[in-house]
Amino acid sequence: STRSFNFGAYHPLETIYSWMDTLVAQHPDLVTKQEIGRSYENRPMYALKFSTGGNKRPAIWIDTGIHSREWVSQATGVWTANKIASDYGTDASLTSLLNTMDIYMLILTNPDGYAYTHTNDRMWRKTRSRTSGSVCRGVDPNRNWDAGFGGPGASKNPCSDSYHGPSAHSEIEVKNVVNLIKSHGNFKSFISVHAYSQLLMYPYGYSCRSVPHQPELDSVGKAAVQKLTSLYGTRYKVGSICNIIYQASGGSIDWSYNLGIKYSFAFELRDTGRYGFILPANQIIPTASETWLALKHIMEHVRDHPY
Amino acid sequence: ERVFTGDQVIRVNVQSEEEIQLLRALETQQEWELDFWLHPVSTELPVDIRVPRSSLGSVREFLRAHDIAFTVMIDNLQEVLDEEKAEMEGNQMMER
Repeated sequence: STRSFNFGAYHPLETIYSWMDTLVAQHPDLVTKQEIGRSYENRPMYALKFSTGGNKRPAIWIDTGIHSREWVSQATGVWTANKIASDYGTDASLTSLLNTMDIYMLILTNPDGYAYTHTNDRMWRKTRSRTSGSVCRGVDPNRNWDAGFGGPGASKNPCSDSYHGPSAHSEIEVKNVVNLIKSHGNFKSFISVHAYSQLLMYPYGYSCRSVPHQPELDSVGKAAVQKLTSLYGTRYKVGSICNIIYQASGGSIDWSYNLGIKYSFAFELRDTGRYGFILPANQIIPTASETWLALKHIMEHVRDHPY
Repeated sequence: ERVFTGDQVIRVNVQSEEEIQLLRALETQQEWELDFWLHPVSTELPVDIRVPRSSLGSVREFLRAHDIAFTVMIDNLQEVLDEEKAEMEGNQMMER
């Protein structure tokens, strides 16, 4: 059961998928598992939906693990899903949120890549699609969205780790999310979780000009990070992707923002030390716990500022 | 399964825009098969690079020639990966 599940450990894909069934079984009135499509290698992609009823309520999207080697992000997704399910009914703020909004969580956003990091190459980041005319495989799924696609900050070389792919939404993993978001039509927030470098970012990545809602996104981001830092002192920077790190075209939160989902954010979680992508498992729960404070702040702001 | 025996992850706390440009030039260089874990973006953020064992000498030479200080963040990546895998397997045994 989820009570014996070790949230402070890294798990293979199969274990995470079977844990999802346990979570749904434990919280049948709140959590459902939806197959939103299949990956390139035909693995199911499961979104967890947290809903207390209604149809197509305003919703919040959270995805983790789009870059497969960033293991602390998927592990944070598992912990967070359990936190939402466990705290509903006891945490007043979360309960009021779920009484008016839905939350969708895609924990293994790049299932083929994640499986590959367990079996073949721990450093794998991309999808596992084949590119005609190249021996190299995979597309950077966070350069494949229809937002400045093919622009600066992405590579047209299939062997590059930031290869944008043959066309926007060429990757079925990306297309599956695009289809769900578009067919639902009532998402109010889109949050993508990566690792590492302790950043909370908002659009744009493909351009360094400010988005219309930049002041609000910046102040929400700064307040969220203040909550995060209050737990263990982990320091984050806040800013637009382009200004705080580099120009990166084809990113998911640029696409979601341009679709009209105002509250679009990207997290880059820990490493606070010297482990990089190989963050020790004993830092999973501290990372997820501090991240939750920021996530919750953002979701409360979305709840209290309907648009 | 791909192994990373002898690969190192080095960290550069860049001191200047010039160093950032030099490291960006390194990024475009294919031969050494460098894997930038953190890219050269600003003096505010470190640059982390996984260097395959076969390229260690050349990369150290390049950095030394341009007087770019660095530290070794992970000395032998495969060792750390082996620990991670052993811990995961241990956890799975316990769960079962």
